Amino acid sequence: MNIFRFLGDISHLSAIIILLLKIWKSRSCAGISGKSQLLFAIVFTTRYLDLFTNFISFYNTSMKVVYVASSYATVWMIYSKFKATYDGNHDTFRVEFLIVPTAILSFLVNHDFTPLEILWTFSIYLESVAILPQLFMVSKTGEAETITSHYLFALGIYRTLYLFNWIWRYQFEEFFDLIAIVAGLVQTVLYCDFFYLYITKVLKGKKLSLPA
Amino acid sequence: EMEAYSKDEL
Repeated sequence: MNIFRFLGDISHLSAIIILLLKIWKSRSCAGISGKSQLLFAIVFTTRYLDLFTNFISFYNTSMKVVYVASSYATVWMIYSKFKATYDGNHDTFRVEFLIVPTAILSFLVNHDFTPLEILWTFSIYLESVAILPQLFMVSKTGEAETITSHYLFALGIYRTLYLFNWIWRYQFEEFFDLIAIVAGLVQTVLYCDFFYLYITKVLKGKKLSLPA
Repeated sequence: EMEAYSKDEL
């Protein structure tokens, strides 16, 4: 474990908690893409199948449980508890264009042609594009609530910090995983536009609004 | 196929 990975995990956990609290407290999922949250639930499910078979550490196991539980809770709130506030008309990204190519790619490019490894690879590829429906929805509605932009910022920063974690691990542990690194780079690049808007607008107290 | 490695990251 190194500081970048730890801060990355904290940032990821914060994003998940921010979103849960936003929806629960405001009893509304307005402006939130249910499709992205569905994709994240798939990402965690396919990535943590070794949750009960491969014990790494208490930290690792407990974080995995929190991620899986909170992602399902978020999906449940959007599609069940507060579905009346779900803005389906603006959450129209075709997720099959994300799931099919990443599934095919995980069969073609992986570390090991075994079910668990292919599912892990699929989850890595899917996570890199899972935020697209949410970013698409923000661009369609032309703006996002400030709390939603904090959620997106924390979520984007987590994988950016993981990139530094991989540099660190390559330097000091002779460890690197090209699949995770390339997917992490794609994931971070997708946030660049949002990072720019967040830093130039939200941090100056303005509302995040995209040129529609 | 690149070598599989221990999945110690989240």
